[in-house]
Amino acid sequence: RQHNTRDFNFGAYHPLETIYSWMDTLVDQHPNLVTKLEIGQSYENRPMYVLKFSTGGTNRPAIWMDLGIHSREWVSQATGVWTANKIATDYDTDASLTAVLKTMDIYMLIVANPDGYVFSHTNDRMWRKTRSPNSGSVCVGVDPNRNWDAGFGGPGASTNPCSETYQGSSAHSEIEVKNIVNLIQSHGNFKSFISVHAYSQLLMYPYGYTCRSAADQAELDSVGRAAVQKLTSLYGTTYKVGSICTIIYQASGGSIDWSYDVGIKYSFAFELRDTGRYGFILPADQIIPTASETWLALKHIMEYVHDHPY
Amino acid sequence: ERLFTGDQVIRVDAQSEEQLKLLQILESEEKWNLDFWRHPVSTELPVDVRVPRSHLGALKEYLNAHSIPFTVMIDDVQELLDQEKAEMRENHI
Repeated sequence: RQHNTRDFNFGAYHPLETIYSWMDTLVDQHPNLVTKLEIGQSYENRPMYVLKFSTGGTNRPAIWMDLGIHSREWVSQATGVWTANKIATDYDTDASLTAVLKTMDIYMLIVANPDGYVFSHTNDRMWRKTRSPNSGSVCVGVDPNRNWDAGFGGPGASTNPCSETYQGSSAHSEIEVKNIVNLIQSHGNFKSFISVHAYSQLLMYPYGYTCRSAADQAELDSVGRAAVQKLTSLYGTTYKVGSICTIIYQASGGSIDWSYDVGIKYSFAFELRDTGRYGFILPADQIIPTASETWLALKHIMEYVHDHPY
Repeated sequence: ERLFTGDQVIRVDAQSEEQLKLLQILESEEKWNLDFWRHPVSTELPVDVRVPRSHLGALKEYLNAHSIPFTVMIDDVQELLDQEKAEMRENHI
Protein backbone atom coordinates (compact mmCIF):
# COMPACT_ATOMS: atom_id res chain seq x y z
CA ARG A 1 0.00 0.00 0.00
CA GLN A 2 1.34 3.42 -0.79
CA HIS A 3 2.70 4.72 2.50
CA ASN A 4 2.05 8.32 1.79
CA THR A 5 -0.43 10.20 -0.28
CA ARG A 6 2.27 12.50 -1.67
CA ASP A 7 3.25 10.16 -4.50
CA PHE A 8 -0.30 9.37 -5.50
CA ASN A 9 -1.00 10.80 -8.93
CA PHE A 10 -4.18 12.90 -8.57
CA GLY A 11 -3.88 13.88 -12.22
CA ALA A 12 -4.61 10.39 -13.51
CA TYR A 13 -7.58 8.05 -13.72
CA HIS A 14 -7.34 5.02 -11.45
CA PRO A 15 -9.11 1.66 -11.23
CA LEU A 16 -11.39 0.99 -8.27
CA GLU A 17 -8.89 -1.04 -6.24
CA THR A 18 -6.31 1.77 -6.46
CA ILE A 19 -8.86 4.33 -5.26
CA TYR A 20 -9.92 2.06 -2.40
CA SER A 21 -6.33 1.40 -1.41
CA TRP A 22 -5.59 5.13 -1.52
CA MET A 23 -8.52 5.74 0.85
CA ASP A 24 -6.78 3.60 3.47
CA THR A 25 -3.63 5.64 3.00
CA LEU A 26 -5.54 8.87 3.51
CA VAL A 27 -7.08 7.52 6.72
CA ASP A 28 -3.62 6.41 7.90
CA GLN A 29 -2.25 9.87 7.20
CA HIS A 30 -5.07 11.75 8.96
CA PRO A 31 -6.31 9.48 11.77
CA ASN A 32 -7.81 12.35 13.76
CA LEU A 33 -9.91 13.62 10.90
CA VAL A 34 -10.73 10.90 8.38
CA THR A 35 -12.47 7.56 8.86
CA LYS A 36 -13.68 5.11 6.26
CA LEU A 37 -17.19 3.71 6.66
CA GLU A 38 -18.67 0.86 4.65
CA ILE A 39 -22.29 1.85 4.05
CA GLY A 40 -23.20 -1.40 2.31
CA GLN A 41 -22.33 -3.35 -0.79
CA SER A 42 -23.15 -2.96 -4.46
CA TYR A 43 -25.17 -5.49 -6.44
CA GLU A 44 -21.96 -7.37 -7.31
CA ASN A 45 -20.92 -7.25 -3.64
CA ARG A 46 -18.33 -4.54 -3.87
CA PRO A 47 -18.05 -2.42 -0.71
CA MET A 48 -19.37 1.14 -0.87
CA TYR A 49 -16.96 3.27 1.15
CA VAL A 50 -17.77 6.69 2.53
CA LEU A 51 -14.96 8.91 3.82
CA LYS A 52 -16.11 10.74 6.93
CA PHE A 53 -14.33 13.95 7.88
CA SER A 54 -15.01 14.76 11.52
CA THR A 55 -13.28 16.56 14.38
CA GLY A 56 -15.46 14.98 17.03
CA GLY A 57 -18.93 15.27 18.52
CA THR A 58 -21.75 12.88 17.81
CA ASN A 59 -24.19 13.08 14.93
CA ARG A 60 -23.17 16.60 14.10
CA PRO A 61 -24.92 18.51 11.31
CA ALA A 62 -23.39 17.06 8.16
CA ILE A 63 -22.72 17.65 4.49
CA TRP A 64 -23.12 14.77 2.01
CA MET A 65 -21.25 14.50 -1.27
CA ASP A 66 -21.52 11.67 -3.76
CA LEU A 67 -19.61 11.32 -7.02
CA GLY A 68 -19.62 8.91 -9.91
CA ILE A 69 -23.19 7.68 -9.66
CA HIS A 70 -23.03 7.52 -13.47
CA SER A 71 -19.96 5.40 -13.90
CA ARG A 72 -18.62 6.68 -17.24
CA GLU A 73 -18.27 10.21 -15.87
CA TRP A 74 -14.70 9.50 -14.78
CA VAL A 75 -13.73 13.07 -14.01
CA SER A 76 -16.28 13.05 -11.18
CA GLN A 77 -14.71 10.16 -9.25
CA ALA A 78 -11.25 11.63 -9.93
CA THR A 79 -12.46 14.99 -8.60
CA GLY A 80 -13.67 13.18 -5.48
CA VAL A 81 -10.21 11.73 -4.81
CA TRP A 82 -8.55 15.12 -5.23
CA THR A 83 -11.19 16.85 -3.09
CA ALA A 84 -10.92 14.33 -0.26
CA ASN A 85 -7.18 14.88 -0.18
CA LYS A 86 -7.71 18.66 -0.30
CA ILE A 87 -10.03 18.60 2.71
CA ALA A 88 -7.63 16.41 4.68
CA THR A 89 -4.53 18.44 3.87
CA ASP A 90 -6.12 21.91 4.14
CA TYR A 91 -7.82 21.29 7.46
CA ASP A 92 -6.13 23.42 10.14
CA THR A 93 -4.58 25.75 7.58
CA ASP A 94 -7.62 26.90 5.62
CA ALA A 95 -9.57 29.01 8.11
CA SER A 96 -13.02 28.67 6.59
CA LEU A 97 -12.73 24.91 6.02
CA THR A 98 -11.45 24.52 9.58
CA ALA A 99 -14.43 26.51 10.86
CA VAL A 100 -16.83 24.26 8.95
CA LEU A 101 -15.23 21.12 10.36
CA LYS A 102 -15.29 22.53 13.88
CA THR A 103 -19.04 22.10 14.00
CA MET A 104 -19.98 19.95 11.00
CA ASP A 105 -19.02 16.61 9.46
CA ILE A 106 -18.46 15.90 5.77
CA TYR A 107 -19.38 12.51 4.28
CA MET A 108 -17.99 11.72 0.84
CA LEU A 109 -18.92 8.74 -1.34
CA ILE A 110 -16.27 8.91 -4.07
CA VAL A 111 -17.46 5.93 -6.12
CA ALA A 112 -21.24 5.79 -5.82
CA ASN A 113 -21.58 3.11 -8.52
CA PRO A 114 -18.64 0.72 -8.06
CA ASP A 115 -19.96 -2.06 -10.30
CA GLY A 116 -20.53 0.34 -13.17
CA TYR A 117 -17.14 1.95 -12.61
CA VAL A 118 -15.30 -1.38 -12.80
CA PHE A 119 -17.31 -2.33 -15.88
CA SER A 120 -16.37 0.96 -17.55
CA HIS A 121 -12.70 0.06 -16.98
CA THR A 122 -12.88 -3.54 -18.11
CA ASN A 123 -15.71 -3.97 -20.61
CA ASP A 124 -17.49 -0.84 -21.77
CA ARG A 125 -16.03 2.61 -21.19
CA MET A 126 -19.39 4.15 -22.03
CA TRP A 127 -21.29 2.30 -19.28
CA ARG A 128 -23.50 4.61 -17.20
CA LYS A 129 -25.92 2.52 -15.16
CA THR A 130 -25.69 -0.05 -12.35
CA ARG A 131 -25.01 -3.71 -13.24
CA SER A 132 -28.06 -5.38 -11.79
CA PRO A 133 -29.97 -7.71 -14.18
CA ASN A 134 -33.50 -6.79 -15.19
CA SER A 135 -35.89 -9.74 -15.05
CA GLY A 136 -37.53 -10.36 -18.38
CA SER A 137 -34.94 -8.39 -20.28
CA VAL A 138 -31.52 -9.04 -21.76
CA CYS A 139 -30.57 -5.50 -20.86
CA VAL A 140 -28.66 -4.89 -17.64
CA GLY A 141 -28.64 -1.98 -15.24
CA VAL A 142 -30.72 0.85 -13.91
CA ASP A 143 -30.00 4.56 -14.12
CA PRO A 144 -29.22 5.21 -10.44
CA ASN A 145 -30.25 8.83 -10.86
CA ARG A 146 -33.81 7.94 -11.85
CA ASN A 147 -34.31 5.40 -9.05
CA TRP A 148 -34.91 7.71 -6.10
CA ASP A 149 -38.29 8.11 -4.42
CA ALA A 150 -38.88 11.56 -5.81
CA GLY A 151 -41.47 11.74 -8.53
CA PHE A 152 -40.41 8.18 -9.31
CA GLY A 153 -41.69 6.92 -12.65
CA GLY A 154 -42.53 10.38 -13.88
CA PRO A 155 -41.41 12.17 -17.05
CA GLY A 156 -37.75 11.98 -18.03
CA ALA A 157 -37.27 8.42 -16.88
CA SER A 158 -37.80 5.29 -18.94
CA THR A 159 -39.61 2.04 -18.22
CA ASN A 160 -37.51 0.32 -20.87
CA PRO A 161 -34.67 -1.69 -19.22
CA CYS A 162 -32.56 -1.13 -22.33
CA SER A 163 -32.75 2.63 -21.97
CA GLU A 164 -29.88 4.63 -20.45
CA THR A 165 -32.46 6.31 -18.22
CA TYR A 166 -34.26 3.16 -17.07
CA GLN A 167 -35.84 3.93 -13.72
CA GLY A 168 -35.79 0.43 -12.24
CA SER A 169 -38.66 -1.76 -11.05
CA SER A 170 -39.46 0.49 -8.07
CA ALA A 171 -38.05 3.42 -6.12
CA HIS A 172 -34.82 2.52 -4.30
CA SER A 173 -34.77 -0.88 -6.02
CA GLU A 174 -31.03 -0.41 -6.60
CA ILE A 175 -28.98 -1.43 -3.59
CA GLU A 176 -26.49 1.34 -4.36
CA VAL A 177 -29.29 3.90 -3.92
CA LYS A 178 -30.78 2.12 -0.92
CA ASN A 179 -27.43 2.14 0.90
CA ILE A 180 -27.26 5.93 0.63
CA VAL A 181 -30.90 6.37 1.63
CA ASN A 182 -30.37 4.21 4.71
CA LEU A 183 -27.32 6.17 5.80
CA ILE A 184 -28.98 9.56 5.31
CA GLN A 185 -32.16 8.50 7.10
CA SER A 186 -30.42 6.79 10.01
CA HIS A 187 -28.12 9.76 10.52
CA GLY A 188 -31.00 12.24 10.27
CA ASN A 189 -28.93 15.40 10.56
CA PHE A 190 -27.68 16.15 7.05
CA LYS A 191 -27.96 19.80 6.08
CA SER A 192 -26.60 19.65 2.53
CA PHE A 193 -26.62 17.00 -0.22
CA ILE A 194 -24.31 17.49 -3.19
CA SER A 195 -24.22 15.07 -6.11
CA VAL A 196 -21.39 15.43 -8.63
CA HIS A 197 -21.78 14.38 -12.26
CA ALA A 198 -20.16 15.25 -15.56
CA TYR A 199 -20.39 16.89 -18.01
CA SER A 200 -22.09 20.11 -19.13
CA GLN A 201 -20.89 22.78 -16.70
CA LEU A 202 -24.09 23.19 -14.78
CA LEU A 203 -24.90 23.77 -11.12
CA MET A 204 -28.45 22.69 -10.48
CA TYR A 205 -30.91 22.58 -7.60
CA PRO A 206 -34.36 20.94 -7.22
CA TYR A 207 -36.65 20.19 -8.82
CA GLY A 208 -36.20 17.84 -11.73
CA TYR A 209 -39.42 15.86 -11.45
CA THR A 210 -41.50 19.00 -11.73
CA CYS A 211 -40.97 22.46 -13.15
CA ARG A 212 -42.67 23.94 -10.11
CA SER A 213 -40.25 26.08 -8.09
CA ALA A 214 -38.84 24.70 -4.87
CA ALA A 215 -39.85 26.60 -1.73
CA ASP A 216 -36.24 27.78 -1.27
CA GLN A 217 -35.65 28.42 -4.96
CA ALA A 218 -34.52 32.04 -4.55
CA GLU A 219 -31.99 31.18 -1.85
CA LEU A 220 -30.67 28.13 -3.68
CA ASP A 221 -30.33 30.15 -6.86
CA SER A 222 -28.34 32.90 -5.16
CA VAL A 223 -26.07 30.41 -3.37
CA GLY A 224 -25.56 28.59 -6.66
CA ARG A 225 -24.69 31.75 -8.57
CA ALA A 226 -22.24 32.88 -5.92
CA ALA A 227 -20.62 29.44 -5.87
CA VAL A 228 -20.28 29.40 -9.65
CA GLN A 229 -18.76 32.88 -9.59
CA LYS A 230 -15.97 31.49 -7.38
CA LEU A 231 -15.54 28.50 -9.72
CA THR A 232 -15.32 30.65 -12.83
CA SER A 233 -12.78 32.97 -11.19
CA LEU A 234 -10.05 30.31 -11.42
CA TYR A 235 -9.90 29.41 -15.11
CA GLY A 236 -12.90 31.16 -16.64
CA THR A 237 -14.93 27.96 -17.00
CA THR A 238 -18.52 29.12 -17.49
CA TYR A 239 -21.42 27.36 -15.78
CA LYS A 240 -25.17 27.74 -15.99
CA VAL A 241 -27.21 27.78 -12.77
CA GLY A 242 -30.84 26.77 -12.35
CA SER A 243 -33.28 24.07 -11.39
CA ILE A 244 -32.89 20.73 -13.12
CA CYS A 245 -36.21 21.10 -14.87
CA THR A 246 -35.64 24.58 -16.23
CA ILE A 247 -32.01 24.24 -17.12
CA ILE A 248 -31.98 20.82 -18.76
CA TYR A 249 -35.15 18.77 -18.69
CA GLN A 250 -37.75 17.13 -16.56
CA ALA A 251 -36.03 14.14 -14.95
CA SER A 252 -37.89 12.08 -12.35
CA GLY A 253 -36.38 9.99 -9.58
CA GLY A 254 -33.28 12.15 -9.10
CA SER A 255 -31.18 12.13 -5.93
CA ILE A 256 -31.25 15.82 -5.06
CA ASP A 257 -35.02 15.98 -5.44
CA TRP A 258 -35.24 13.17 -2.91
CA SER A 259 -32.80 14.82 -0.50
CA TYR A 260 -34.62 18.13 -0.76
CA ASP A 261 -38.00 16.49 -0.17
CA VAL A 262 -36.70 14.74 2.94
CA GLY A 263 -35.73 18.16 4.30
CA ILE A 264 -32.12 18.65 3.24
CA LYS A 265 -32.48 22.22 2.01
CA TYR A 266 -29.08 22.80 0.44
CA SER A 267 -29.30 20.16 -2.27
CA PHE A 268 -27.24 20.69 -5.41
CA ALA A 269 -26.06 18.73 -8.46
CA PHE A 270 -22.88 19.59 -10.35
CA GLU A 271 -22.23 18.74 -13.96
CA LEU A 272 -18.46 19.26 -14.24
CA ARG A 273 -16.54 20.55 -17.20
CA ASP A 274 -15.67 19.29 -20.53
CA THR A 275 -15.06 22.74 -22.16
CA GLY A 276 -16.66 21.42 -25.30
CA ARG A 277 -14.01 19.06 -26.65
CA TYR A 278 -14.05 15.63 -25.06
CA GLY A 279 -17.32 14.87 -23.36
CA PHE A 280 -16.93 11.87 -21.04
CA ILE A 281 -13.41 11.21 -22.29
CA LEU A 282 -11.86 14.23 -20.64
CA PRO A 283 -8.05 13.90 -20.75
CA ALA A 284 -6.46 13.18 -17.38
CA ASP A 285 -4.46 16.41 -17.54
CA GLN A 286 -7.73 18.25 -16.96
CA ILE A 287 -8.56 16.41 -13.72
CA ILE A 288 -6.68 18.74 -11.39
CA PRO A 289 -7.86 21.97 -13.03
CA THR A 290 -11.43 20.63 -12.95
CA ALA A 291 -11.19 19.59 -9.31
CA SER A 292 -9.47 22.84 -8.33
CA GLU A 293 -12.17 25.06 -9.81
CA THR A 294 -14.93 22.85 -8.44
CA TRP A 295 -13.42 23.07 -4.98
CA LEU A 296 -13.98 26.83 -4.91
CA ALA A 297 -17.69 26.29 -5.51
CA LEU A 298 -17.94 23.39 -3.06
CA LYS A 299 -16.20 25.40 -0.37
CA HIS A 300 -18.56 28.31 -0.92
CA ILE A 301 -21.56 26.04 -0.47
CA MET A 302 -20.07 24.44 2.66
CA GLU A 303 -19.31 27.85 4.17
CA TYR A 304 -22.83 29.05 3.42
CA VAL A 305 -24.40 25.92 4.95
CA HIS A 306 -22.20 26.35 8.02
CA ASP A 307 -23.19 30.02 8.36
CA HIS A 308 -26.91 29.32 7.87
CA PRO A 309 -27.88 26.59 10.32
CA TYR A 310 -31.50 25.41 10.20
CA GLU B 1 -14.15 -5.37 -24.17
CA ARG B 2 -16.46 -3.21 -26.25
CA LEU B 3 -14.67 -1.19 -28.95
CA PHE B 4 -15.80 2.10 -30.44
CA THR B 5 -13.60 2.14 -33.53
CA GLY B 6 -14.76 4.73 -36.01
CA ASP B 7 -17.54 5.97 -33.77
CA GLN B 8 -17.77 9.74 -33.74
CA VAL B 9 -19.25 12.25 -31.31
CA ILE B 10 -21.26 14.83 -33.18
CA ARG B 11 -22.06 18.20 -31.63
CA VAL B 12 -25.40 19.48 -32.95
CA ASP B 13 -26.57 23.07 -32.54
CA ALA B 14 -30.32 23.10 -32.98
CA GLN B 15 -31.37 26.48 -34.30
CA SER B 16 -35.09 26.25 -33.58
CA GLU B 17 -37.69 24.41 -31.55
CA GLU B 18 -38.60 22.53 -34.70
CA GLN B 19 -35.04 21.27 -35.13
CA LEU B 20 -35.00 20.35 -31.45
CA LYS B 21 -38.12 18.27 -32.03
CA LEU B 22 -36.45 16.46 -34.90
CA LEU B 23 -33.56 15.55 -32.59
CA GLN B 24 -35.92 14.42 -29.86
CA ILE B 25 -37.62 12.14 -32.38
CA LEU B 26 -34.24 10.57 -33.11
CA GLU B 27 -33.64 10.11 -29.41
CA SER B 28 -37.00 8.54 -28.68
CA GLU B 29 -36.89 6.25 -31.69
CA GLU B 30 -33.59 4.81 -30.45
CA LYS B 31 -32.79 4.95 -34.13
CA TRP B 32 -29.33 4.01 -35.19
CA ASN B 33 -28.24 3.13 -31.64
CA LEU B 34 -27.39 6.74 -30.84
CA ASP B 35 -25.85 7.45 -27.44
CA PHE B 36 -26.87 10.94 -26.41
CA TRP B 37 -24.17 12.39 -24.19
CA ARG B 38 -26.09 15.68 -23.95
CA HIS B 39 -29.79 15.52 -24.66
CA PRO B 40 -31.81 17.77 -26.98
CA VAL B 41 -33.35 20.03 -24.34
CA SER B 42 -32.95 23.60 -25.48
CA THR B 43 -31.58 25.65 -28.35
CA GLU B 44 -29.24 27.24 -25.81
CA LEU B 45 -27.41 24.03 -25.04
CA PRO B 46 -25.55 21.89 -27.56
CA VAL B 47 -26.54 18.29 -28.20
CA ASP B 48 -23.70 15.77 -28.16
CA VAL B 49 -24.32 12.33 -29.56
CA ARG B 50 -22.02 9.36 -30.03
CA VAL B 51 -22.82 7.75 -33.38
CA PRO B 52 -21.77 4.21 -34.23
CA ARG B 53 -19.61 4.17 -37.35
CA SER B 54 -22.19 2.09 -39.20
CA HIS B 55 -24.78 4.86 -38.90
CA LEU B 56 -22.60 7.93 -39.35
CA GLY B 57 -23.57 8.48 -42.97
CA ALA B 58 -27.27 8.11 -42.32
CA LEU B 59 -27.22 10.52 -39.39
CA LYS B 60 -25.24 13.19 -41.21
CA GLU B 61 -27.60 12.85 -44.14
CA TYR B 62 -30.57 13.32 -41.81
CA LEU B 63 -29.04 16.45 -40.25
CA ASN B 64 -28.09 17.93 -43.62
CA ALA B 65 -31.53 17.17 -45.03
CA HIS B 66 -33.06 19.26 -42.22
CA SER B 67 -30.30 21.91 -42.36
CA ILE B 68 -29.37 21.20 -38.76
CA PRO B 69 -25.81 22.44 -38.22
CA PHE B 70 -23.31 20.07 -36.62
CA THR B 71 -19.59 19.61 -36.06
CA VAL B 72 -17.49 16.57 -35.30
CA MET B 73 -16.40 16.83 -31.66
CA ILE B 74 -14.56 13.51 -31.46
CA ASP B 75 -13.31 12.07 -34.71
CA ASP B 76 -12.71 8.52 -33.50
CA VAL B 77 -13.86 7.57 -30.01
CA GLN B 78 -11.67 4.48 -29.84
CA GLU B 79 -8.55 6.49 -30.61
CA LEU B 80 -9.24 8.73 -27.60
CA LEU B 81 -9.98 5.69 -25.43
CA ASP B 82 -6.73 4.05 -26.51
CA GLN B 83 -4.84 7.19 -25.47
CA GLU B 84 -6.65 7.23 -22.13
CA LYS B 85 -5.79 3.58 -21.53
CA ALA B 86 -2.16 4.08 -22.50
CA GLU B 87 -1.91 6.98 -20.06
CA MET B 88 -3.40 4.89 -17.27
CA ARG B 89 -0.99 2.04 -18.02
CA GLU B 90 1.96 4.41 -18.00
CA ASN B 91 0.83 5.97 -14.73
CA HIS B 92 0.34 2.54 -13.20
CA ILE B 93 3.88 1.53 -14.13
